[in-house]
Amino acid sequence: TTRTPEFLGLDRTDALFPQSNTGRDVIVGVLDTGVWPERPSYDDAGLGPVPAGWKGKCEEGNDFNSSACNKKLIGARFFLTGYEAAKGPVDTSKESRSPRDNDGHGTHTSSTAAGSAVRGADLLGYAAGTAKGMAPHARVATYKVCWAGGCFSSDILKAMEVAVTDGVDVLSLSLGGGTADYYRDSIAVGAYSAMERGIFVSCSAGNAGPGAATLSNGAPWITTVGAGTLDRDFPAHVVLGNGKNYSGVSLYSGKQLPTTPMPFIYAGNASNSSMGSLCMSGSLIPEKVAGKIVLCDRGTNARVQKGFVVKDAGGAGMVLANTAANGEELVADAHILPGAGVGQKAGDTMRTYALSDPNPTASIVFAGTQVGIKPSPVVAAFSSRGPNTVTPGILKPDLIAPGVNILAAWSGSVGPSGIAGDSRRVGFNIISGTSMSCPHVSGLAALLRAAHQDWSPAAIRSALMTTSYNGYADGKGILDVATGLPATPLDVGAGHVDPSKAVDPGLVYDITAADYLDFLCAINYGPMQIAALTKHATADACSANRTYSVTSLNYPSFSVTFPATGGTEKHTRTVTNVGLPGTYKVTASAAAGSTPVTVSVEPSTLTFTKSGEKQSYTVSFAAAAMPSGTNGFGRLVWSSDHHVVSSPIAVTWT
Amino acid sequence: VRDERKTYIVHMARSAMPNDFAEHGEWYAASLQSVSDAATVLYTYDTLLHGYSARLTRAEAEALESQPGVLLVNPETRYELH
Repeated sequence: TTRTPEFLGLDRTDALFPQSNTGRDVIVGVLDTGVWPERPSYDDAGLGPVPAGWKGKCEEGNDFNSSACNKKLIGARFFLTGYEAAKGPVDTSKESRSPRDNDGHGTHTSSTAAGSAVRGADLLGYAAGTAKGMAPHARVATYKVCWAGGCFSSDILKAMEVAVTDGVDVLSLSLGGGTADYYRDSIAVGAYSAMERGIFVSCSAGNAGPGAATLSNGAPWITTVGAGTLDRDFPAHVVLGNGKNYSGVSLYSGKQLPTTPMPFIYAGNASNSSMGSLCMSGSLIPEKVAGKIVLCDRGTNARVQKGFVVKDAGGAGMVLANTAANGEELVADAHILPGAGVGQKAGDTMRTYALSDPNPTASIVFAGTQVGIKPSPVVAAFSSRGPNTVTPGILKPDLIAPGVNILAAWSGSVGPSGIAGDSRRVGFNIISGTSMSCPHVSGLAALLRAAHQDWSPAAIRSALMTTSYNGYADGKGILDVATGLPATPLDVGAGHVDPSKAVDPGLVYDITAADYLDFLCAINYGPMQIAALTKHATADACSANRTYSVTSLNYPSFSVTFPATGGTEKHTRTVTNVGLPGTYKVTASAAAGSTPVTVSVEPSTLTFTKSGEKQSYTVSFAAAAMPSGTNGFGRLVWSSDHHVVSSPIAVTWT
Repeated sequence: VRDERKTYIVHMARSAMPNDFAEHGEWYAASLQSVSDAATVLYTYDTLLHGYSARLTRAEAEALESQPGVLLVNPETRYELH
């Protein structure tokens, strides 16, 4: 990706990741839509031999040779037995029956995680720079499990199984389903056994935000990643005939519009259809839109597809207005005619102008790529939010990473808009979603795995979380674009990832498979569910004379639930020193608006004399009665001379 | 609807394999055969879970669930890219 390495400070941290600047023997497995192996992101110059013990390979297909594999792309497989059983044979006129990516998504995510550095990358001139994966020296193996008709769990499970036996160190899955119980969720089932084998599993949280309780992949042995913006934007200015000027975004790179204002019309007024404002196929009356800039509303059909509709009807340009569903969130698109996306407020004002002015006019000016945008990051409105409906006592998402307008490598089968009629072909594309933030974390996990070969998946996740930041340099909280207010731990978990700190976190919250087993007992799993999820049929996994509690799972964050009448809740945690000897002092506070939650930590000082040493502490939360559904938030921080170990607190009155 | 075939993921208790089978794949196929003449195994799993996936009618799935050694017959899920 371009800009993300700088934004994350990775350009300054080669010294911090000495071993993982090689990071050469870490393998990232990506389950997605496959790979376009000819892209330079899979160039293997400077890489050593394929890691010993690797069992993966490039499977053959009508358009994919085993020679596609090299020392960067060390595996590419495809799985379609489940898909074809459900959907019938793959239509090879549309899709490759091979590991080849005909969609673009898998090439984008795998090159984001571990693509080699590629100079001169851009999309139609936008976001230019050197595109690098998060772990540019790690190896990549792709497992194609997603086809035009979806991604089926029987294929996903088989691919996860094969990836583990091939020998991946990190599994990256930018896909999800509804919120099923863990033992019925195939990704959670596969991830559990992968975790037991020391494999780090990161998944996208989902794009169902900003509503509450919308996230996927919430199992505690999975790292669940939300999306935030970069400090980069692609502004386009819409100037109306009444002199008003509005900022939007666009990746349009074709012939510019004339600087003189052009006639402006609202699509709802240029159609015979009741849904004419959406600029859907065949809905616009050519005589009414010819040579004009058309104002379309977002929704129903794809954003860039609306541009095709306007262009086909003879329109000269398009302004695409957000509705309430997307508010002020602006996602840049590679429009095929001079087009720009604008927020809901601007859209509403433009609509009123177009409908009331006797001769409405407009012009669009494209301003290219701007960097240094502030505030950044902000939480993407689409990023799915907690609480974790399967286990409210586990705070999810875990953290956020860049997921808006991310440039990375793309398929050669499809244009930048992904629409069939888009005949353009690009080597890189800019797209948005928690699909993009997940591979960022997968690649960062690969860097940490290379720097700390002995760290468990939980320790890697802990390091990424406790060093995340939840505020800007000026102390204000990271904004949520959906509310314009500071985000809460239910939006961002621990906050935004900060790899330069994660490599030296000071303390980690480690979790073993046995701890997760205790967690399953705490959520009252019976022998069948435990056996189905963990593959171990141990009838007495949950001992009758022990008490189990979700609050005992050594998670790097806190989710506290009180009855509406208020009460107390105790959590226990154990931290492992992975840094210098030192003494840590705790600060902890939480509140629901102006109502404080009492947070007391015992002991309040922890002293470590050597690396690997473990110390435990107890946190007691207490609160008065509050209306059911009230949320409170806070943070628990252990600080020493050299390290800050932060954990978010979310409190809910049920 | 009861006769429509869908894919299910069948979780098996590995240690429950009867002695008269040499290896788990045979046991899985036999367990499937006992509820359906038409169904075939799509995949067997042995690293991240023990079991297999197969196309079953709902009636066959229910019959299978009550068989010894069968832990769970889980309907396949369709996941979406994010």
